[in-house]
Amino acid sequence: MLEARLEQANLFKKVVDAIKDLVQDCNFDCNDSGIALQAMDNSHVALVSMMLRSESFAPFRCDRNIALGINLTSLTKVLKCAQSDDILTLKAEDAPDVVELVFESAESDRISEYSIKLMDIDQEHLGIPETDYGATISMPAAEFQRICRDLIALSESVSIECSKEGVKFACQGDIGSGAVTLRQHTNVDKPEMNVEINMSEPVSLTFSLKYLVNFCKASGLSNQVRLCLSNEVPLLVEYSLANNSHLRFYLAPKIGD
Amino acid sequence: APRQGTLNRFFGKS
Repeated sequence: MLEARLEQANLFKKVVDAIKDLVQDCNFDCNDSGIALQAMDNSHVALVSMMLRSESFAPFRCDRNIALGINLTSLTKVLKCAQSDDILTLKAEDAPDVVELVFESAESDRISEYSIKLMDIDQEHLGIPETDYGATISMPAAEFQRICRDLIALSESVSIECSKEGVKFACQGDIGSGAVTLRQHTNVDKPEMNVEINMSEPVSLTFSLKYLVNFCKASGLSNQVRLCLSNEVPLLVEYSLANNSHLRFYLAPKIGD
Repeated sequence: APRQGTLNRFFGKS
């Protein structure tokens, strides 16, 4: 059986909120290392990869591998019933028909119990190859969100170029063009504002802003976001969570010109 | 205009 108690229901709410517009029906794969999710969007352009490690829960118990097939719209409806300060416990039997969600108020004696009917999801599990990226950029998540939201007003696509000069986000549209360049930057007082650029080779790739704006819904989960780029391979956008947990998005580049 | 690629080429089934 599964029993996973999360001190902050809000974390799970934010994760589901960040992915629900990309993917609809997902298996939450539970085993003794934690709860993982991997799902591609319908067009096979973007992939979500979530890992909530067992250390993120207290307690965490999962005796055997359980796949919880859940419709994220249904999950969102139930998670709306949790207050952000509530404690969330996920429970399921070994061969479950439902997943149970228990919300407990830390301050009052209220206990709310919900269940969601599970789905049989025939999910293709993809192997994500280890990649030595040509450029890795860590930057404030809010800054990345701002850039993507600003540029989508002008264009569908953004080119991300990383060179010795820094990282340049540029777009061209019908009304004109826009570009934002960031250089490596260390803020001693506010390290969450740092911009760190590690580059082994110059990279230049073009991506759909629609997807990037979608990924940025995860901005509330982490102060910093990490972008990993190599020429002609999918972009990795990573939000690190506490206890070595993470929410990652992969996006296929646009090709040709 | 550049066309959108997919992930199928990069991530194989495991």
